[in-house]
Amino acid sequence: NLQSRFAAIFGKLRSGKRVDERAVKEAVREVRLAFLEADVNYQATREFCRQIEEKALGVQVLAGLNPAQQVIKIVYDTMVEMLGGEKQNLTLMPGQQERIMLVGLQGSGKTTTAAKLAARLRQDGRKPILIAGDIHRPAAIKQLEVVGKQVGVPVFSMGTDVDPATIAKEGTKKAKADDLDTIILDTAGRLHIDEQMMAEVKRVRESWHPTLTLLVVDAMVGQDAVNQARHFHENLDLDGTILTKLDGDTRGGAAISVRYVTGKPIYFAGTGEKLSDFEFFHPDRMASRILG
Amino acid sequence: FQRRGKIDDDLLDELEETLITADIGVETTTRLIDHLRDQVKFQKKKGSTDINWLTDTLQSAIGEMIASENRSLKTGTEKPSVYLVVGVNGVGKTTAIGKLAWRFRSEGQKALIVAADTFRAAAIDQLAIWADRAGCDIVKGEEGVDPSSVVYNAVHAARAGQHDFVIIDTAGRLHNRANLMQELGKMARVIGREFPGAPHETLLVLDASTGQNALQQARQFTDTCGVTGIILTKMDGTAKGGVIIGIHDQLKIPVKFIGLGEKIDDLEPFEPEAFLKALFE
Ligand SMILES: Nc1nc2c(ncn2[C@@H]2O[C@H](COP(=O)(O)OP(=O)(O)OP(=O)(O)O)[C@@H](O)[C@H]2O)c(=O)[nH]1
Ligand SMILES: Nc1nc2c(ncn2[C@@H]2O[C@H](COP(=O)(O)OP(=O)(O)OP(=O)(O)O)[C@@H](O)[C@H]2O)c(=O)[nH]1
Ligand SMILES: [Mg+2]
Ligand SMILES: [Mg+2]
Repeated sequence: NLQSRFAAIFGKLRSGKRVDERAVKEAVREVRLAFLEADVNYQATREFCRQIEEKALGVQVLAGLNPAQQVIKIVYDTMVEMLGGEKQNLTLMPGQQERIMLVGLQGSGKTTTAAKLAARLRQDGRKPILIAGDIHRPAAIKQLEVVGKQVGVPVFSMGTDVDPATIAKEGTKKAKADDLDTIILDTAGRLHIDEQMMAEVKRVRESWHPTLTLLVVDAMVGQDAVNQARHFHENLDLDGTILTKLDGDTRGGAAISVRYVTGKPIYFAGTGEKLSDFEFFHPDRMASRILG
Repeated sequence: FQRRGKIDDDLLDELEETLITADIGVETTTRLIDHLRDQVKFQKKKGSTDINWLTDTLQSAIGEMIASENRSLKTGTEKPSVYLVVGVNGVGKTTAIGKLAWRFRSEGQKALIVAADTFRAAAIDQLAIWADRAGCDIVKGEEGVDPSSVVYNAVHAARAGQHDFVIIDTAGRLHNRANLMQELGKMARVIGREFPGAPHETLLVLDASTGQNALQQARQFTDTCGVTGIILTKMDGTAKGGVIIGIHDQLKIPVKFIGLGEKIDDLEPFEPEAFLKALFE
């Protein structure tokens, strides 16, 4: 792993000395390898390694501290910073209606996450309702109804012959009538390059005015994460991301790509198929995971 | 990189970026670039403007890595041929089965699809809609029952009904969940016990946007139930699916079909030439 590779590179330096340039270059090569193997975007990796090299060259070996550890700390800290620093809470205005729209690629975990998020927000004292805005996928409405029932949150639907913008609008009326303040809209999976489908979700945004638009991303996505995040952000001005399937063993470099491209927080992590498998996203834990 | 004038280190760096960005992975990319570098030296192509020679050399090196004699689906000596469809969550298994059933029907064959995902919300409903669209029969179990019991019933129903193909849908499962992988291993054994020779194919469904974790998925699924082929889905996106090159090179598992969309006819046999060409677009 990176720790032992660094120990081999820096092992022979004495305290008081500057870390030598050749050792730093070799260490940065190892970092680059580790990042690419962890699915961190190619361009982000290049930028990242440049920053690390700069910081590492300035390091003077501190007495009692092993230079490998110092450089590892630079790498780790740079990565935590790139992932957003510390965990970010979703700040919702108490007493105000929140309209949360979940978007993302096919199969990323939106429908499951919608129910998880609803359950979480209800624990926080809010009154959620789920809206079935996926009129495309077979049995999508039934799926949302089943998971909604499992977490005890009402589900509003209008079948598959009504457009999602109307469903969102009508669902909001129902929410108001039932005094529910947190409306979570599940949408169909879509490719960021599918013009028709991107137009559909833009129409929903323009008429429904979500207070939060969150991109749901599968943690095992590779280099394509950057494309997905970029197109969705350009089209919908995202407010944040939720990373799913973190209970897998993927290193999850997609987290960096997504944060890098949107500049917005990763709020939550999906950590399993149960509706309770939902946690805050922790940049420090993610950094350790990506570094392997 | 077609705009660059000549073959030099900068061009090789650019090619490296193209390969890594296509999810080919560091190890495989390094081997390919080293091979190119050797060829450039050997054939004295440094500084040459013959970019086509370079891309042809690269494409043929990749082509060799993914060559296979086993592109078509294996059939049994007696009916039905049984196909087990596996993979992690959300990759497109259920959809692929609907597409396959429709393809068999359009070739005049009778298919039976089996709803052995007894766990996920509305999984059975979803497959039932595909059975309707594909015009094929379906075997369902009760939600929450042991999937192996559904598989058992299906194999027996198939022998009676004279179906040509039986395609079994399973629940998505992460390969690092030991209990879920054990459940899958049990299903495969039940199939083999009730029908020697089956399953004739165990198809791993992979999402084309998956990164390096795909190799680990392929390894674990093949250790558990022996994967004989891959269905690479969502190739209609911007992802290139480069992970299948390393999978083929290291595990010898061929890609048999690709998914190009969400409609019933969006499934095509894997064409290595088209795949290679798309890698560089
Ligand atoms: N292991 C694991 N599985 C998850 C997680 N989140 C979702 N899933 C599973 O991933 C699969 C896809 O989830 P869905 O909620 O249907 O995904 P989706 O984005 O709504 O899919 P589309 O509507 O088709 O785009 C299902 O099998 C879920 O159970 C997670 O955090 N961990
Ligand atoms: N664009 C595109 N979408 C696809 C393709 N194949 C499947 N999908 C979509 O991907 C999503 C997930 O497909 P499913 O068939 O439910 O995936 P699954 O592997 O059965 O999911 P689980 O059973 O939950 O593990 C659905 O929205 C499908 O329409 C494809 O080739 N292209
Ligand atoms: Mg969904
Ligand atoms: Mg399924």
